[in-house]
Amino acid sequence: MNVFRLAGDMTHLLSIVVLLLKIRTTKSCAGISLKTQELYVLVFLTRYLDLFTRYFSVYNVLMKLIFIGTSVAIFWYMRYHKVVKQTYSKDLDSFRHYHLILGCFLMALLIPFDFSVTEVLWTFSIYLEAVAILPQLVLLQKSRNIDNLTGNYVFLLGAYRALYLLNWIYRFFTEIHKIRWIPWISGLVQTALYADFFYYYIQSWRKHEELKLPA
Amino acid sequence: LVPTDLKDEL
Repeated sequence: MNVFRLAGDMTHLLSIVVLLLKIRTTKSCAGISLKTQELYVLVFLTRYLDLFTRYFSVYNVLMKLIFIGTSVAIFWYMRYHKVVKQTYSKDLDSFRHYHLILGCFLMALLIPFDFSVTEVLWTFSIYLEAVAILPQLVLLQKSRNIDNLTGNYVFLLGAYRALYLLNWIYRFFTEIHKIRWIPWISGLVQTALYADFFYYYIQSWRKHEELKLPA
Repeated sequence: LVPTDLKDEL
C-alpha cells in the first residue's frame, strides 16, 4: 500500500471520527444531511459484499467493517436518537436523493464493471459514492452558518477522494499499468464536486472567518 | 475474471 492510499483511507476515517465526535459531544446533527448519510450506508453495503467472498488482508476487512458500522451508527443517531434527531435540519435537507439512487443504478446496469449481480452492485456503489455528497453540499449552501466540525467533516471527505486520485496515478505507473475507467472517472467527478467547497473552506481559513457558502 | 488489483481498495 502506498502513502497516498493510506493517507486517503486515514482521512476518510478521520472524517467519520469528526462527524461522530460532533454528534456524540454536542448531541446535535445540525447541518448534516441525513440523505447523504443514507447514501453512504447504501454505498458501503453494496460495495463490501465481497467481505463474504474474498479475503485481501486484516486491514481491508477491518476498515470495511468500520465503514459499514460507523455509517449505520451515524444514520441511527440522526434518525432514532431521541435528542439528536430533534436537531436534524430536515427542512433544509430537501435534495431528492432517490433520483440519485435510481440514476446510478441505471448507469451501473448500462456500464457495469462486469455483468454479474455483485459487479453491477459494486459499480453502482462507485457511481453513487461520486454523487452522495450532493445533498450535503446543498444543505450547507442553505445553512446560514456552518460550524467548524461540519466544515472539517466535509473537507476531510473531499480530501480523501483527492488523495485516492494521487494513489491511482501512483499505482498506474508502479504496478497496474491499466486504465480503470469506472473508478477513475467517478473519482474525478467526486473530487470535482468539492472544488467550490474547497475554495470557500480555504478562504475562510485564511481570513479566520466563519465558513459560509454563497447561495 | 476480476483483477484483484482493482478490488483491494476501499
